[in-house]
Amino acid sequence: MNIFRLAGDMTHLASVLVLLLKIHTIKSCAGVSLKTQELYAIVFATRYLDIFTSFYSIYNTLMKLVFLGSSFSIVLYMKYHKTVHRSYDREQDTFRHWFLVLPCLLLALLIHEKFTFLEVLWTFSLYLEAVAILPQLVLLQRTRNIDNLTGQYVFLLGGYRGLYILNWIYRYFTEPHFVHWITWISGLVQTLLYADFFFYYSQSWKNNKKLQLPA
Amino acid sequence: EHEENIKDEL
Repeated sequence: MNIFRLAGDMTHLASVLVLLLKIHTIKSCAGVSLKTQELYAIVFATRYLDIFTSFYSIYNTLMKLVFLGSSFSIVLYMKYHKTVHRSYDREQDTFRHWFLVLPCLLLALLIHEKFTFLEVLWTFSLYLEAVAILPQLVLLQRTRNIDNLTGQYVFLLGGYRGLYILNWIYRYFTEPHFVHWITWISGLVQTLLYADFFFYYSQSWKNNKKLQLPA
Repeated sequence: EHEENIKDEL
């Protein structure tokens, strides 16, 4: 474990807690894409299948349970909670996210490190995580401006990915054989998707005005 | 052994 990865995990944890607290306290999910949350639930479900078969540390197992629990809670809140689901922006959140799932599954069947059930699903979760934010970014573009909690959510997610890249650089230089192209490339693609959002987010902070994303 | 060391990441 290194400081970059710990900071990355904490930033990731903060992002899901910000979202969960927002939805739980103000009982609203306005501006949040249910499609992105569903994709993240699938990402965690397919990535943490090894939670029962391999144990790395208390920290690792605990964090997996937290991410699984929070992502599924957010989806259930948005879909079924009597008050929250009314604030879900169904008409605007129209990204056909199932069109992302199939290509990621096919790609995982083609490109993976080992052709085993767990490994292919784990690789699928990497590819899916890379594109899971797309429905949320599209929704932000559509609704033009965003409330600052959703902005903070996306900002923290981007920060977690950036810190993970620093973690991979650190591990590459400190651990022999630490070469994982699949993880690195999908992680890089994911981080680049946040790049333009970061630009507009930083602009809105600098000019201290409401975040307006270009159409 | 080496490919396992990425699985300890979240």
